[in-house]
Amino acid sequence: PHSRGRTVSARTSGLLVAPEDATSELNPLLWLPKGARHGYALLPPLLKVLSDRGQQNWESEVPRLQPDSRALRYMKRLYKMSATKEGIPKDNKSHLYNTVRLFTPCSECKHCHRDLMKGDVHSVDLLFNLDRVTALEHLLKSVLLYSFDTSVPVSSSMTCMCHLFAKEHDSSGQVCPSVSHSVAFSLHFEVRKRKWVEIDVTSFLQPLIAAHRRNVHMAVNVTCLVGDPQQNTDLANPVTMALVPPSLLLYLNDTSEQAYHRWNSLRHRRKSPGRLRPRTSPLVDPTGDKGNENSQGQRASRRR
Amino acid sequence: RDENPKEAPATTPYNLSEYFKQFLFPQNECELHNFRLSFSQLKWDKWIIAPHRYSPQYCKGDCPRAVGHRYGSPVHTMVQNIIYEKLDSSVPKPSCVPAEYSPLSVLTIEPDGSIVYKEYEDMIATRCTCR
Repeated sequence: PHSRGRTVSARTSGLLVAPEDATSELNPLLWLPKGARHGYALLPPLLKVLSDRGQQNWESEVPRLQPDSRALRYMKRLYKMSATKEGIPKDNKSHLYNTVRLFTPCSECKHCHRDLMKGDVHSVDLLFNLDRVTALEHLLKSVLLYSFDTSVPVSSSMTCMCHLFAKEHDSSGQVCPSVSHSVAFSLHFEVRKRKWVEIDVTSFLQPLIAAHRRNVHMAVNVTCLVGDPQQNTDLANPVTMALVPPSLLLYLNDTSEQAYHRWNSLRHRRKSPGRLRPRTSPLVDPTGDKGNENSQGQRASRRR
Repeated sequence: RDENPKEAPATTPYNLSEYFKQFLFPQNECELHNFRLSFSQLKWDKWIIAPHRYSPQYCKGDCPRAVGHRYGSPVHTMVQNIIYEKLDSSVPKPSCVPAEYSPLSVLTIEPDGSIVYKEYEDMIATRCTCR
């Protein structure tokens, strides 16, 4: 709020330009400071409706790529687990994230090539564009989400081995694959019952996200063996047929004003209503890091 | 009434509570009102996948002159009322506004086709106050 004596032009702060000034900029995304443009999917359309009094449907102007139907099904299930029917976030202690982003690999990289000698390696080259992740969104966990094409008949329990390679682009743009990380996961499951397999790649992606890398280029090799590893196993050719190129799931803690902070709302409820919440208190590290400054911060906030 | 009958309010005792009511609680007192919308009304259901319906609620009504603890209003609210009544009626009376909110979880499709689940702060009014 600006006191009467001091007038601050919205223009200088880069915040919302008055509607009459913005007729030339039809796209409300241009009204928000760069950092905020990708932050809140809801804000620009709300501003647009307010500015043109709702005649046009802003959303019809912005072309949207249609998401993968399997990915949409997964996110709807995640929504049901995280919020009530009215959309109120469930107060779940283990639920530290306030943002979950699901990316499907860029279409041109979905080619899968098999290593015919071994006859069973399912290798796929993936490029994820992470443009929508804002600087204020801190990574908590990242997961490669495999789903199965259940039309392919696959036998019962199996063990899979997965290797991830980050493909760095050198200055000339050449891809120089380096084994930055290999992770092995062994699973015993009835494919018919389970539609999704989640591979935790947090440690693999953390450095890339922290560096605000816009594109993550990786190769994933999956080898699956049918049956129990203790007994005899043979190669599970069919299952590699059924593996659909994975999506990338990022569990994030959005530290911006507009995002909901569980730990903050608990503190706020004790305060008198309506007073602005000072956000200066140091953030409890979303990944639960035990850094001593955090414990001091926590002690101080508890004392407060 | 005996000393100066003209001054006394021409109300019989049984109307006394009515007489005082006009000072204590206005007819349409400031309170929370229900409002439900569906994102399809705004034609946003193509990119807002969930929730289908959203109840932001709103605050409406007159603020009693002596707000005190009833609304959790600060003393400034009564001062502003006195200014409005006694000194300068261009100063607005205290308004009925939200005092507390609850968050909302939204599932949306981004322009690049990625899908995001986000929890937004302060999306549903849950309490009103006079300020």
